[in-house]
Amino acid sequence: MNIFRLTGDLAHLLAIIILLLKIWKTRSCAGISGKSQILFAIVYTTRYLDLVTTYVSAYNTLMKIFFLGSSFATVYLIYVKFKATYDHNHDTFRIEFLILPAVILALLINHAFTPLEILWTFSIYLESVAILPQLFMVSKTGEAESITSHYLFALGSYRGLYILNWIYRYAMESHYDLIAIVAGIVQTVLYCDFFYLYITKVLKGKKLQLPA
Amino acid sequence: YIFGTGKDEL
Repeated sequence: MNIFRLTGDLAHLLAIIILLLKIWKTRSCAGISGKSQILFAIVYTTRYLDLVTTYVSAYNTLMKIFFLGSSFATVYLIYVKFKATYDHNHDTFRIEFLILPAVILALLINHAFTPLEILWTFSIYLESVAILPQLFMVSKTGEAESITSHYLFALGSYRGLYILNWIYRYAMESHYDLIAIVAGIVQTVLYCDFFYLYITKVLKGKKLQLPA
Repeated sequence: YIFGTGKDEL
């Protein structure tokens, strides 16, 4: 464990808590893409199956349980509890166009052709594009509530911090995992446009408004 | 671990 990975995990934790609080406090999931949240639930389910087979550390186990629980809770809040506030019209990204390529790529490019490894690889590829429905929705609505943009900033930073973690681990432990690194870079690059808007607008107190 | 090193990451 290193400071980059720890702050990355905490940024990830913060993002999930921000989202849950936003939906729970405002009793509304307006502006939130349910499809992205479904993808995240799939990502954590397929990645954390080793929860039942391998004990790494208390931290590792607790975080996996939290990510799994919170992702399903978020999907529940969006599609069941507050479904009246779910914005069907703007959450229209075809997630099958993200899931299928991730399945195919995981079958083609992986470290080992075993069920757990293929599922882990699939979850890594899917996570790199899981935010697209949310970014697509923000572009369609042309704006995002500031709380939603804080959520996106924390979520985007988490994998960006992981990239620093991978540089650190390569330099210090000469350990690296190309699949995770390439997917992590793609994932972080997808946020770049948003990061620019966040830093130039939201941090100046303005609303996140995309140029029409 | 089952996967070897590296999967200790979340």
